[in-house]
Amino acid sequence: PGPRLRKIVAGVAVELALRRWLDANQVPYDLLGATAFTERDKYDLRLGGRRVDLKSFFITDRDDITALRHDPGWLLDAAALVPEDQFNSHKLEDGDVYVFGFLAGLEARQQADTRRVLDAGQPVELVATFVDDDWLGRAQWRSLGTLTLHNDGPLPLELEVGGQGRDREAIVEPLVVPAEARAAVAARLYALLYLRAFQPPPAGVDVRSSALHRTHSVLPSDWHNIWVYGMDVFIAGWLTKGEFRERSRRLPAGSRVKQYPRTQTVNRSLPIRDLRPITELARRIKDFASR
Amino acid sequence: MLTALDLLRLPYDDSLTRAGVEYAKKSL
Repeated sequence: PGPRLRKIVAGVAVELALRRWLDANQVPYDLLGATAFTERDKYDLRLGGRRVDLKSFFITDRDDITALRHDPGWLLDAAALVPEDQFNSHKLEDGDVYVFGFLAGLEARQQADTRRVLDAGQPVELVATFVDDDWLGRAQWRSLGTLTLHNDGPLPLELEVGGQGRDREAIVEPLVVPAEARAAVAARLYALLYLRAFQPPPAGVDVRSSALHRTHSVLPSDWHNIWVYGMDVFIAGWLTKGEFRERSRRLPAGSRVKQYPRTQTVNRSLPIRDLRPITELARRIKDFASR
Repeated sequence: MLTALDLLRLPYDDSLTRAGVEYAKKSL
């Protein structure tokens, strides 16, 4: 879950940076689908009547970041990728728009990396996730009963418990679990999504649900630092879906592209240099809005 | 065809990551 969550973090960071730029340049846009808070489409944009799918790429290799910061033209022969299954779905029409963005930044993947960034006074976001359907409320939507956390470590543990209540509303509860002792979550959770720690817990944390009659042990190695140590955001360019269809080619999973050593899925792909400039899109939208 | 001058470089600050982190946790 660590790499997947950091990709989500990077994608939202790029999208928010783009929205700030649109605001600063008085380019009007709508936010679509702000429905349930778990909906992934919450951050989707609509510009000038066209739906926008922002595709973000997270560049984490130090040499690549150095090259990119020195010369942004490094991006021109990176790949504008759209996963083929998404491309073939009917979520976007041919007049809708793909925008391609990049975040250059570092990850703290290993526990030693997290220790180093803490020593340097940098932020961390340590998250342990729950993948079992019962804890996530997927098997049955019912209260998890009393949730009790046991801290196996020698120091009090400051945590945040994140989940959902009966009406699927977000619940975030701070909780301090004393050393080698228990503490109960006050809120009645129907789904337990994550625990967050502010320091790397040196020992295990056992989570007990009175309704499930089960205990889930979170080990020290289960904490993922999902903070992204960003440096630069680039918005490379855009094409309509119809244009992208004409100009892109199929790229098998496992292919090397400039920004990734191996792609994870089958994509449609074209070089970044074949896109249209984002300033042109902004100008068109302003013209559209003033008509 | 894009040139390097067409690429839009935007400032980064931690509030971008903070927004992403809060979103990622809720998307679990």
